[in-house]
This record gives sequence, structure tokens and C-alpha cells, in this order.
Amino acid sequence: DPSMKAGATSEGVLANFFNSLLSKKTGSPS
Amino acid sequence: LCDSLILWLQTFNTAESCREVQDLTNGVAMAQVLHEIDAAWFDNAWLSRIKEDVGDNWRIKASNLKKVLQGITDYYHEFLGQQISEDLLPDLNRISEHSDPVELGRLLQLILGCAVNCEKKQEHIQVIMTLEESVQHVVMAAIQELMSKEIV
Repeated sequence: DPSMKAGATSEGVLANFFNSLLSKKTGSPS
Repeated sequence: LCDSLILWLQTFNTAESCREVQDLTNGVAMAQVLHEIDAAWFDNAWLSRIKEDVGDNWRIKASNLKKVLQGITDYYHEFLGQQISEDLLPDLNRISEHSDPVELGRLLQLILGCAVNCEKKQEHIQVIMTLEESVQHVVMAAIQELMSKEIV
């Protein structure tokens, strides 16, 4: 089902983005 | 942007209501959210400088919003080691006098930037990931815009 595939892709994009944000170092200079 | 970020703001336990644009134009709920994001930086002394009984007095609203934006600017500069790009700075007068959702969205976007960069960012990002997918997309785009305009 193409609509399900699009949904899964969208979820994947979100998960990838937020997971990469989680692994990003907190930007404290101190 | 504004509507989606208001939905995100509602995940915080603020004493002040944050259901719609009008609830936020006095800066009180936003200050409470910042206190929840980083209580060490936006501490009780900082929070006590935000006047709570504002009513329709736009001057007090403007004063509160100025303190909120100044607190955010200091946080970006001193804690995150960043300067906020001019493009991202909201026009506070348009929020206090006209309840402008576009400018309010800008201010909420900067608060979002504090949340996803602070020491408790994991907690905040996990909450964002529980929001409705359409809201998550707007939040993602808002964070991407902040990242693209980062001045280290």
C-alpha cells in the first residue's frame, strides 16, 4: 500500500532526525 | 509554526495556561517553561522578575517578553556558546500589542532551541517524539532552521 509506505517513510525521517539530535553533544562551552 | 509549538508547550506543567496565542502574550507561561527546561539557569530569582498579574497592560507584557528574550539570548550565548541570528529574533512589540502569531512562533522557536540543547534534552526530545506526526514535522523544520542559522 503506497500510503502506508509514505507513512513509514515519514516516521523514519522523524525518527532519524530526533535520534541524531539525541546523539548530538550538548553545546556548552564550559 | 505557532500552533504546533503551542501544542508542544502544553506538554510542560505550567501553572499559567498555554492553550492559545492570547495566553502566551504576557510571557508568564513561557518563563515557566524556561524554568522547567533549565531551573538552574532560569532560576527562581529570574522567574520572580516576571510579573504575573498582567491583565491587558501591554507595557507590562512587553517588559515580561523583553526579560524572556534576554534570558534566552543569554542562555544561547553563555550556555550554548551561540549567538542568535538576527533573522530569528522576534518583534516583541508585535506580540505584546497585536498578539502576532508569526512573531510569537519565532519566540517559541527559540525556546524550543533551549529545550533540545539543554542538559535534559533527551527528556524533551523524547516528549516531542510522542506528539502527533504533523506536529513533529513542524518541530523538526523549526529545529533545522535554528541549526542552519547557528552562529557559533
